[in-house]
Amino acid sequence: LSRWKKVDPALLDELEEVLISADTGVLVAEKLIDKIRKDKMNDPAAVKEAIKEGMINILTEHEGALNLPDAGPAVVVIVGVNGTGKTTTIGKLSERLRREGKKVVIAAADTFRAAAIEQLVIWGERSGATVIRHTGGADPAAVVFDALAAAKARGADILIVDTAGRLHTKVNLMEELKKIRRVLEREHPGSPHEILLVLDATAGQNSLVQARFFSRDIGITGIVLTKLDGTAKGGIIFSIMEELKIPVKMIGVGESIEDLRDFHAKEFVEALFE
Amino acid sequence: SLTSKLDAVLKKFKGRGLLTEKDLEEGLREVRLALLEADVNFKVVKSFIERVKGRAMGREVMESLSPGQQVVKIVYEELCAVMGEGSKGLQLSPNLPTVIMLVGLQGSGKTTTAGKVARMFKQDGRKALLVAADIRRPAAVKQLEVLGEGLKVPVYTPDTGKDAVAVCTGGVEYGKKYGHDVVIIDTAGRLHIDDELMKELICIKDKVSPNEVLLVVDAMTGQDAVNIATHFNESLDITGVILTKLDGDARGGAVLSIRHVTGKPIRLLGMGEKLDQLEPFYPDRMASRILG
Ligand SMILES: Nc1nc2c(ncn2[C@@H]2O[C@H](COP(=O)(O)OP(=O)(O)OP(=O)(O)O)[C@@H](O)[C@H]2O)c(=O)[nH]1
Ligand SMILES: Nc1nc2c(ncn2[C@@H]2O[C@H](COP(=O)(O)OP(=O)(O)OP(=O)(O)O)[C@@H](O)[C@H]2O)c(=O)[nH]1
Ligand SMILES: [Mg+2]
Ligand SMILES: [Mg+2]
Repeated sequence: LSRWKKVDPALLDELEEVLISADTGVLVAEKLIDKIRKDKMNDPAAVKEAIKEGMINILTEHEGALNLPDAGPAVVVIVGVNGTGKTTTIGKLSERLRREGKKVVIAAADTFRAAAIEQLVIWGERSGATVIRHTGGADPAAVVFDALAAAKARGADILIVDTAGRLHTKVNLMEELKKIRRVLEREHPGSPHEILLVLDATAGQNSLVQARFFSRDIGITGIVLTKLDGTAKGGIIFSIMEELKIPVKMIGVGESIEDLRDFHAKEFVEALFE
Repeated sequence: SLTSKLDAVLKKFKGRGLLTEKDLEEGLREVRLALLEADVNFKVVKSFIERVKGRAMGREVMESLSPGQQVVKIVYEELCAVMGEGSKGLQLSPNLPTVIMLVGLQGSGKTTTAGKVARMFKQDGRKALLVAADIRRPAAVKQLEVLGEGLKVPVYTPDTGKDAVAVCTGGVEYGKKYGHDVVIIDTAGRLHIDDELMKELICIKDKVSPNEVLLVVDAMTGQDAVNIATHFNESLDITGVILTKLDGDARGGAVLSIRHVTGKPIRLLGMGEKLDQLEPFYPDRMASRILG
């Protein structure tokens, strides 16, 4: 971009392509570039800054940190389609909370996938959290029920619920999530305090569809965007923010236990242009 | 649908006689939007649209009563052409055991696919062996063991302290020794930009000389598909691609990007979490899916 001496249509086209290649989708890219066209800017450096500012404005419209009230326990449910990084994110989050002096209980409510419980148990050991589990094939809602009771009995600060990956198009699986939510609402009014949708930064426009379905079916309070340590930029979050007003609360930047960061709009936008 | 969108755009020009090149470009913008929305990489879309335009400038479109329909027909045909050959799956090589190595990004579906491939060969009366070479992810070995147990397919697992390369060479030797027809290696997910881990794959390939190196890709992959496919192909000269999670509603445009940059064949499609959900690849069905 530094080779541009003036603002001409080719520069704007190139900037639009940078956005599209970051998975923002055409609508968001055109919206951001059209605003530049209307403002009739003539300094290339200023143009780039203006686009970044427009992007930051979209993201900061609905911001929010993780909401974990003193609610004996605060309940966080982790959901999303298959393989996005839910279980690993729980391990990372659990470790962060431990370092903050919080007592964590984890519900192993993925009773379907091979070795899902074993995987979570290892993360529980690594982060010093208690994992409540049943045998494989058990009813996930029953695991959640027991885990909530155990969390209350132990005076845990946080209960994190790991759920099986599921495609948003599978109605029976979305019903299963609704049931988990109902159990929590009934047994612990005010919960769940967070329902976090875990999205893979490598995914394209389908992440928006996922967000729509999960939001409509069980309500989403925040997003965790994982695998940002790859080359994908996760630009889909602009569309999600504009359409659904759901804040990105954290990002995953690797497979190790400390690879979880708070979401910062400015850093995210800068990284997109790198 | 794309046809009705194109007809709407091109109809307003038809009234005043023949379609012009400029009119056609307006219509092609709709095609571009559809492909980008389907996650086809923007560079691949550019070159694809150029090819479509070249064909669409002929009389069949420009003088047609329904140019929109003609353009869609050309787009569909060009998509099918890029998709390549249909494929029913994987074949055994004459020298046994056939060694199949599965590689790809984290969470793309390799371990599950390894189980599916093992089941496919077993159904065919073949003696399959699974090799659990992911010694990194918590309970990854256990995951493959559970899948193997369900299929009654043996799983070669690492001795403690062994590295992934040693597990692979050990697994293939075991397969040879006990007369297995096919050895399926499940590797750990990794980033294409992780030089050390990509070197590990190159080393495994070097040591076990697999008959197949299959890149397992999630159908919802976005613009990044070009980077992923290029890096894996340049490092390993992959023999094919398995696309997973097509039971969802992702349009799967990543497939067009991958075909465009690697030219390697799409071998199989993952259509669900169960081990019997592995299907052949039909290029025309994939083309329709991408077009939406
Ligand atoms: N590079 C990278 N890999 C990640 C990140 N988060 C998770 N992973 C990897 O992604 C893969 C899948 O992670 P899981 O935690 O099993 O994902 P999941 O959503 O629980 O999967 P299912 O329960 O099967 O739906 C694993 O190999 C993780 O190590 C991240 O931020 N960066
Ligand atoms: N719906 C659906 N889910 C799938 C498909 N293939 C795999 N999965 C699911 O995707 C998730 C990830 O699958 P894995 O087999 O663990 O993926 P992986 O590539 O081995 O993951 P890593 O080893 O961490 O890189 C699991 O929940 C699988 O059940 C598919 O074709 N359709
Ligand atoms: Mg999981
Ligand atoms: Mg795996």
